[in-house]
Amino acid sequence: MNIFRLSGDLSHLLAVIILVLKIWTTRSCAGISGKSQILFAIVYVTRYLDLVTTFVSVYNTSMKVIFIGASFATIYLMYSKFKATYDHNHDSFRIEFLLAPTVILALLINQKFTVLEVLWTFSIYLESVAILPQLFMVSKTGEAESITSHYLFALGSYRGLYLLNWIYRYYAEDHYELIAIVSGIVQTVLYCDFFYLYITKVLKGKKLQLPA
Amino acid sequence: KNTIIVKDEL
Repeated sequence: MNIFRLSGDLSHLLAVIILVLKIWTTRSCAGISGKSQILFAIVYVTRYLDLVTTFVSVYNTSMKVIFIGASFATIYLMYSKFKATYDHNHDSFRIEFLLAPTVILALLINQKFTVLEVLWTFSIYLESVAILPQLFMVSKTGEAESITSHYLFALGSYRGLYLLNWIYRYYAEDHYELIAIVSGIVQTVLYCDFFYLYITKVLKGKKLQLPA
Repeated sequence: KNTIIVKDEL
């Protein structure tokens, strides 16, 4: 565990907590893409299947349980409790365009052709693009509430911090995992445009609004 | 380089 990995995890944790609290306290999920949330639930479940096979640490297990739990709580709030506030019309990204290629890629490019390994690889590939329905929704409506921007910033920073963690581990521990690194770079790059807007607008107290 | 799969990350 190094400082980059820890900050990455905390940033990730902060993101999922912000999201649940935002929906819970405002009693609304307006502006949030249910499709991205479904993809994240698939990511967590397929990646953390090792909860039942391998024990790494209490920290590791707790975080996995929290991510799966928060993800399902978010889906419950969006599709059941506060269903009426869910903005279907703007959440029109076709997730099969992300699911099909990531399934195929995981079957073709993986470290080992076993069920757990292919599912883990699939979850890494899917996570790298899972935010696209959300970013698509923001670009469609042309704006995002500041709390949604904070969520996106924390969620985007997490994989960026993991990239620093992987650079560190490559030198300090001789450890690297190419599949995760390449996907992590893709994932972080997808947020670049958003990061720019977040820093130039939201941090200056303005609403995140895309130029017309 | 060590490329053994150790899934100790989240």
